[in-house]
Amino acid sequence: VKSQTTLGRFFNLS
Amino acid sequence: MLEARLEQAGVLKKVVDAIRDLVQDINFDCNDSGIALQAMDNSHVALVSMLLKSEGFSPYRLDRNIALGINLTSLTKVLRCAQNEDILTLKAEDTPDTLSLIFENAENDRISEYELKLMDIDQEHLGIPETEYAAAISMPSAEFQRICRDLIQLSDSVTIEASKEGVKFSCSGDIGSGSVTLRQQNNVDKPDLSTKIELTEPVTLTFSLKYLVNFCKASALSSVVTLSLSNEVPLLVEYAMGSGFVRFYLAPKIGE
Repeated sequence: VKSQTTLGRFFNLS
Repeated sequence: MLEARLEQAGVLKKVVDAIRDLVQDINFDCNDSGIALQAMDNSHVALVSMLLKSEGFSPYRLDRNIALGINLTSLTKVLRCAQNEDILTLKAEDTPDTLSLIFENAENDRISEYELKLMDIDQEHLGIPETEYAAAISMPSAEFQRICRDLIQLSDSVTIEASKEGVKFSCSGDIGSGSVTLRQQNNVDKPDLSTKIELTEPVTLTFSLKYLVNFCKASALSSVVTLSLSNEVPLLVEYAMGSGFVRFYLAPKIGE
């Protein structure tokens, strides 16, 4: 089973 | 102040139609490079990044950088009052409360003027790292739209596999499974119908189809779409326009 990631995991929130 | 004149109101209408189901309240950031926006959807799974380059406007006048806080549902209502072929002029003061939209027909005998109230929008900006993607696939945007709409009938996720042989979109759900494989091909007569695959290493990633179907609303902007993938990073879906782009980023689904 795969779960949905969010963009914050890959990109820096600035 | 800002004064930006666009030959075809239809361009802005198509851009707004492409993104308004994903994001609602956005800032149009106006600076020397043009009018840009970056916004995430509420779930922080997808991001839209748009640029209408200043060269695409004639004239493009801007005294200082401004952010126009806009509700896209409201902007859509005003843009419905424009014909696609109308000339569109955007005007705003340096610290604007409203955005003026002026629509003129090509014959120059009708001028419509609308004022849209602006909002204060506090926006999170994502630092998007420069990425060298392992695979870049360009294909007809209508083909990508058809594949996404077909596969979402069977499943809520699609696995995209890019290899030297081609690109395979596959899904599996309660009623069964399905896949579509595209081979690289060069259409000499109609380059827009070509499928090109640039690959440095094979990639396999899984994404939510709901978002991809949503991105495909941008198909009206460009007959070609480019998918850029690397293992374990967000997918980039790009629709290039003559003088700008709409890009979507989508976080992958990852196994535990």
